[in-house]
Amino acid sequence: APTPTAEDINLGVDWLTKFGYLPPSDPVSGQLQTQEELSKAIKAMQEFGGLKSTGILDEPTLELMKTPRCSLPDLSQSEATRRKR
Amino acid sequence: SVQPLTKWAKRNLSWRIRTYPKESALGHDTVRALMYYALKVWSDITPLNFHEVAGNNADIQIDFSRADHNDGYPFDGPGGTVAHAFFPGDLHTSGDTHFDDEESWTFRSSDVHGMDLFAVAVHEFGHAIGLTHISDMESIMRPYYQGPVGDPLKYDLPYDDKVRIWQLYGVRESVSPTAKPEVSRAEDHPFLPDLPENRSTIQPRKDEPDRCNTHFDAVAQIRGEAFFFKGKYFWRLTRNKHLVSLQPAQIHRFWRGLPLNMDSVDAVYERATDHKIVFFKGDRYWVFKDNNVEEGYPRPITDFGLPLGGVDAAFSWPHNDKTYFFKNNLYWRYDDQEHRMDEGYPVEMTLWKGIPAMLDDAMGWSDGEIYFFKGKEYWKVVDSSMEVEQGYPQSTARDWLVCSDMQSDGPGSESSRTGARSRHGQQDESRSENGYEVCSCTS
Repeated sequence: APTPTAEDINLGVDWLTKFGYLPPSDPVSGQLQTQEELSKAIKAMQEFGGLKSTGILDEPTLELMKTPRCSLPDLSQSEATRRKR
Repeated sequence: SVQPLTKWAKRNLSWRIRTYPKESALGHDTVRALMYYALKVWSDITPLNFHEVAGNNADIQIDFSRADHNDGYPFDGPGGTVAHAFFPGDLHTSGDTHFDDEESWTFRSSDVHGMDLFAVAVHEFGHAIGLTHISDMESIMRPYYQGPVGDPLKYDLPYDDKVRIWQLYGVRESVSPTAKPEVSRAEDHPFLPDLPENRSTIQPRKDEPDRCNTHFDAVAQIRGEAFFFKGKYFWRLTRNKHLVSLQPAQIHRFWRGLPLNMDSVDAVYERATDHKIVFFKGDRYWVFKDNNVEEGYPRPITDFGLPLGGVDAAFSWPHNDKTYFFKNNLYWRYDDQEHRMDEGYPVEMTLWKGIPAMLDDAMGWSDGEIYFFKGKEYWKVVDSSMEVEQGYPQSTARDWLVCSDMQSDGPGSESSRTGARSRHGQQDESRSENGYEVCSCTS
């Protein structure tokens, strides 16, 4: 699969945070998320969206992220935090 | 997703549209009627009652807002986030429902870029009464917009959604958990226009084919949705097999880059490797990224190792990640990853038991099965077998294009009508669906 661009990754992190798959970014480390956390969040998003769970920001995943949707998160904050722990 | 413990303690809820869309083709009366029917979807099956009020104290305040509107959920223009609602509770915002005023809100429209207001409203009111998002592809509470859900007056919630809302509020006394909703008298409800206000834009065109009485040039599953192509037009069905519009869309208005003098297509499929969409016409093919043609096309179909003369049908089979091409009584198996035809092909179509030669087209569907189309009929092949399931062919118009047997006049043979009757009969008699047993306890 083609490597996602920096723009795709930024879009992906924003999207995953907005809809509850990643906890809000740490004010100390800024936007930095570990690769493992990001991959887990992508997998959760893919499973929820009915996509093949790869943990990679592939084309179908980016496509689904661009699909019009409801503003409310899919997972609650506590669920995202619990996954992190 | 976990169900929150928020629900309304009261059963009578008031609603009000505080602001209407500013530049929408939908008039105020249509918007009001759509909100009424979207709430009615939920009140028809639960003990909740919704009544419209004036003033600022409505439980469910409805707004069409733009950008940041001071609730922590800014809208982002067309596409992206389209609406949201607040869960039940004691806050003054609880139950409030906001729609992005910058979306192109539609109703009974063939505009494929439009956002069906009724479908979105049913979803948002689900939140307003306590439902969270779930991943179920069939659910109205799936977070992604999946297109129109059909006629507001006939809309019936997916069974899983009914069960989730019954878990919160119980079943309405007049409702049997397995019965169809009663048909209510039209005079009791707001008038819902047959057509949007700008009627002139969707008058049937003279060359528009009759979807109930035609065979299709090509059929394809694209991004999980079904596309039926005929002449210069196509119909689109959502993942849940809801027809997006009774009016077909024009191929050239949506698939940008096909020659304007092209009056039909032979076959279409979505490539499994990169999700690009491939159109075939005669000896040439075009590759689309989304709905725009890629540079360098058309190219000859000999690129695939196919002989000149065109193809009848093409589909990608998830079972083995191979692409199949059909022409007359032969078929080929192509490896899209290796970009080459598998050895030993073409092969006689007789290997596909029960499938007729000279197909119109074929497609894989989200149930994992393959559907073959020819004339006014279709055949189903299940479980990676290469054999037609018993009971086929069936009517394409009736089963896919929302036509009655009388409308389609096609293979509506006595046997197929009997088949449809028995299927419905079976469903009506059942006390459970999708593995759920439902107990009604309303007191």
